[in-house]
Amino acid sequence: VLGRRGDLDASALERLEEALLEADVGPTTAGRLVARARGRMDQDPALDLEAALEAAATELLASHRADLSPRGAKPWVAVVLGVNGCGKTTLVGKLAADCARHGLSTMLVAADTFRAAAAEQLMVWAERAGATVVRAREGGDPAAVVHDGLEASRARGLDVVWIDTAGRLHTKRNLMSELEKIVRVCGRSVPGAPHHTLLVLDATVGQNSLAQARTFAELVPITSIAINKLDGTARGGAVLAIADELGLPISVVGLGEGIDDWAAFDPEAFARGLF
Amino acid sequence: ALTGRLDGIFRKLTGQARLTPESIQEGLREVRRALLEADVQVAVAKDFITRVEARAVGQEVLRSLTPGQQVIGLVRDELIRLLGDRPVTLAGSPHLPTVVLLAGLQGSGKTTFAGKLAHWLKNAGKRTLLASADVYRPAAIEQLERLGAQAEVGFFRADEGTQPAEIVRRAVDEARRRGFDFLVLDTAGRLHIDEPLMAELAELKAAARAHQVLLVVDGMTGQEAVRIGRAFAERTGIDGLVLTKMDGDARGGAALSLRQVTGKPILFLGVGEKLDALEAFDPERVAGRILG
Ligand SMILES: Nc1nc2c(ncn2[C@@H]2O[C@H](COP(=O)(O)OP(=O)(O)OP(=O)(O)O)[C@@H](O)[C@H]2O)c(=O)[nH]1
Ligand SMILES: Nc1nc2c(ncn2[C@@H]2O[C@H](COP(=O)(O)OP(=O)(O)OP(=O)(O)O)[C@@H](O)[C@H]2O)c(=O)[nH]1
Ligand SMILES: [Mg+2]
Ligand SMILES: [Mg+2]
Repeated sequence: VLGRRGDLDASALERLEEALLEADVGPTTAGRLVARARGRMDQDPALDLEAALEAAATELLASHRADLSPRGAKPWVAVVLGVNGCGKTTLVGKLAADCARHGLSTMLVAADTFRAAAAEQLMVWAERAGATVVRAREGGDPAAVVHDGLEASRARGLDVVWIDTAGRLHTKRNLMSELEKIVRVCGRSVPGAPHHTLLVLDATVGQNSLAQARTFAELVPITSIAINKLDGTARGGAVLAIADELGLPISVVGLGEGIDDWAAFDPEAFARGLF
Repeated sequence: ALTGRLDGIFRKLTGQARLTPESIQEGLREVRRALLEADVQVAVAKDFITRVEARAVGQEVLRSLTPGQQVIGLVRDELIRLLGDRPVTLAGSPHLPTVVLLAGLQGSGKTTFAGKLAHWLKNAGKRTLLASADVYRPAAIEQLERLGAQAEVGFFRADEGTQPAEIVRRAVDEARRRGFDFLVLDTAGRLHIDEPLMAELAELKAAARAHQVLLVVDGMTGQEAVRIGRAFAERTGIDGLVLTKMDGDARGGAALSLRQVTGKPILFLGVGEKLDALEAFDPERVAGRILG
């Protein structure tokens, strides 16, 4: 198991394992990654442990990368979901701006009818992005806003609809049912909708990200994952377990609070960042 | 759970009158794993294990408990001791108003906590004024204003375009003039590595002459907790901690990391989205949760 090179440098192993743990990779996934890295070292004696680990992480992430491409349907409908405060509304603003910049007529649906000033926040982003926005009174039924928004988008022949949902902890059954209902209503208003279901994760969250992804994915088919707040010092290592155990792909990363602060997911850069 | 895993380990080494160093080592490896899974930061977990090990070596195996239960007991006691086994309340200043300044990373729950704190203080018979120095996030001031209306407490709104430090100064004047007991100041979320915004925070603290600076941290925070805690404690100076979103299933190891690195008390736990979803910190419950 230790390879023809002989005994693995114990202090290097400890240092690299700790680097992975500090990147929120988690003990189980870190162990698996080390095992895979050792396998690589068996096959290629020239590799050192760090290079082997980075290669193993890159390979895992590269095979779990997805595109976010608003085409193939009109309107193309995306639902954005995730726990409280992970950056959904801001990300919707950024992605809507990108759509509008590419000449796609874009609508935002303020399906967060619970939180104070949620619709007002999205309305500012709509204006910045050059998109229209549909909202309801605070306390209204989110599924009703989604229905109204999608009907309006079809009537106006719009290209893209981004549905911003309320933050919800995956442990709250009533809020998860609400999410299921939102997704059902999408399909009824626009056949095939939502065409993309984007789960947003906060890179500063630790092992709970795996529980979040698992629970949301059990309820609603997740098309891809976005990792936000990677402009901080958090490395977002929990996504390795999500790729490994759940097979969910990552499409975009959030890199700040401005309208252009995001990028397509780059597996190699991400893997490098873990160390 | 951890008890089961520890018992399994010790069962292999039964027949001992005392916990041997070897059996303790193996048991502690398991405890370390549990702490890491609970998001306790790597160095904090290491330090914690060393301390428990020192207490475990030489202990007699109690007849009433399995060695596994005994080690868990030691771990739990040490966790509670570190988390803060003494309840700490929000200190009021002898001169009114007591100014509480909130700080933390983006999305950690500061604005919501501001509303919750105002509601809590109202229930305690205190008159609270809320104000927001967050001129950056779209509709941030509206958000706090709405929460203030829901909590039925005072809200101070500065004129459009007023800069954060000036908002703070005017809010303090307003709170003093109208005889409020407490002024709770909400600030914009900021990264601990954002130089200009960390400088702004220092400026806001000075402008407010804040009595209490509370660091509001998302209870699901992972390894970052140490970096965040250290940065705000060293650069801003904080008086207490608030852990939010503890109504989820995150194990909450960030609590231990934050306590270790800041030395400040955890005052409150946010346990939901509504204004009354606030609890005083309970170290026993958080310790149990970290252990899983
Ligand atoms: N540094 C940084 N901050 C971000 C990023 N994305 C969002 N934010 C900030 O995080 C905070 C929360 O963002 P929101 O977009 O309101 O998050 P949300 O998920 O919609 O929140 P809820 O709807 O309340 O659940 C805001 O202060 C944003 O500016 C990012 O990539 N980097
Ligand atoms: N479930 C739950 N949600 C919470 C709790 N505290 C805050 N939230 C939610 O978390 C999200 C973010 O809360 P905010 O109060 O906007 O966070 P913030 O720190 O002010 O965000 P920024 O100003 O952008 O930095 C909102 O959806 C809140 O409703 C809590 O204790 N439990
Ligand atoms: Mg939102
Ligand atoms: Mg806020």
